[in-house]
Amino acid sequence: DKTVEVGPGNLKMSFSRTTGQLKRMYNSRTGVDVPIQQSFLWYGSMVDTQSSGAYIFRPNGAQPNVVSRSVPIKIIRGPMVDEVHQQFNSWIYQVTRLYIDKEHAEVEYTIGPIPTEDSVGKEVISRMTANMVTEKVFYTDSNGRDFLKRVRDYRADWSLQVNEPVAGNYYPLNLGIFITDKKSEFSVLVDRATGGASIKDGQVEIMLHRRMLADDGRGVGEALDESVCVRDNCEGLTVRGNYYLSVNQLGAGARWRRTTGQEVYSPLLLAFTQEKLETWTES
Amino acid sequence: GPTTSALGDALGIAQHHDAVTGTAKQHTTNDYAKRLAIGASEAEVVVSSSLSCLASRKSGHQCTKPASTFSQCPLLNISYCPPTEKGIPEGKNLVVAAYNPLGWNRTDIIRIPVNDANLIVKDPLGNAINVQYVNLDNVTSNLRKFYTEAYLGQSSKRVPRYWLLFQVTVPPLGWNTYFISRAAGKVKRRKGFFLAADSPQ
Repeated sequence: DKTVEVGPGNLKMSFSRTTGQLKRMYNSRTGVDVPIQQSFLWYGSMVDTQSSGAYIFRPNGAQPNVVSRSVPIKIIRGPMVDEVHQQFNSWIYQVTRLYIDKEHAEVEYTIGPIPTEDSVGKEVISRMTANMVTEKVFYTDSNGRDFLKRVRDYRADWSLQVNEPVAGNYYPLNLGIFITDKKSEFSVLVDRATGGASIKDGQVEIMLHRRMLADDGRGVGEALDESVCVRDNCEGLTVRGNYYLSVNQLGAGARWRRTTGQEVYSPLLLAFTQEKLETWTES
Repeated sequence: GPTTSALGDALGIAQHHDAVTGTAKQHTTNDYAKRLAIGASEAEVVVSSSLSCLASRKSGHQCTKPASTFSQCPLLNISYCPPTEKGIPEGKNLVVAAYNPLGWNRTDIIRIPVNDANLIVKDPLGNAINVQYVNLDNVTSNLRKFYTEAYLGQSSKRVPRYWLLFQVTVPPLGWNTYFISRAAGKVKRRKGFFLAADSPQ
């Protein structure tokens, strides 16, 4: 009674009725069942010595701030898609969609304008925590090509001294990131270039939006602080995009990542016109 | 006439490291965005007129002037899509052409913003197919109002009321057309419902 299950197809997601948070993903066809939590957090940007900026990601060393431990949710069910709407705070909104014929979740985030009235730059992430023993290992794509093995705090070809425990483990994502354990895989695909990491075992996080107040001194000469104006009302940018979540049996995720990755990159192109039906049926 | 040259020129931007990574100064980024948008919008006209030729051509005839003009909706993510939002006149259909740029068959659910909850969608063979309506949420309608005013200079208070969802199947590297019309009477359908969870503690 404490959870509500959504999904008209094989993939089901459970959300807590009390906190509104994701609890687990379950594929009834493959039997893969992974407890997963998802939350938004933000890193405060470093401003001393080497500032965080357009070139440099450097959190200020504090633990990232959890945006909300409980969120209001609204669930919409239908014959083709179930939607879970979550309002994490006044500037973070997320819709999770489960389609009848798809075995992955489409997550649409809307983030911004990031407030900076407290004079703190913020770098917003979505963090997914799965109940998986990953032993420091995760995988990220290489410019959309092969997924390469990454090991936290380790480089195969030199002796790494870790000075930046978070930024030093971030990798560029063009296609996605995934983790595995002995039974299953948990994959995240992205619709745009971003950064991602696995800072703790079982965790995957992706950077979705950044706004900061200091220049990082690497050449651009201005802070990453774009705004948009309507008449005299200017505000920071709002970003909207999608990421995609899938759970698979160990070894079965590669096919999903490659085909879905192509479909995300090359969506159907829609074009509209108005006509009489008879004009069109013969073609 | 329109060409894809402006887009071709602007694509040089995609090879510049500052443009790709977001490390250009803001005024330079604005200029990049403008050049890409001009190129994309001119290329859209080329693609739309090609689609019109392909879709309406009778066999053996060369297409010189397309019968209908297609338009696309690059701001569909914020629910801005004038061709689907405006009503469908009596006796006409909203024709949706879906092109699949990949080499395999695809079945996808597409969503378009509409103002009428009494629509019928037909597949290329003329058979009515299942649809689902979802109310537009406040976050999307606010986003739409703000950004259409900021970027298009339109202070439109009227936003679409629903998303219309239906399933399309498109062959590899090919296209299919779907037809949307107003129902003569009231369409009886099982409405999507929502369930509000308990207030978080």
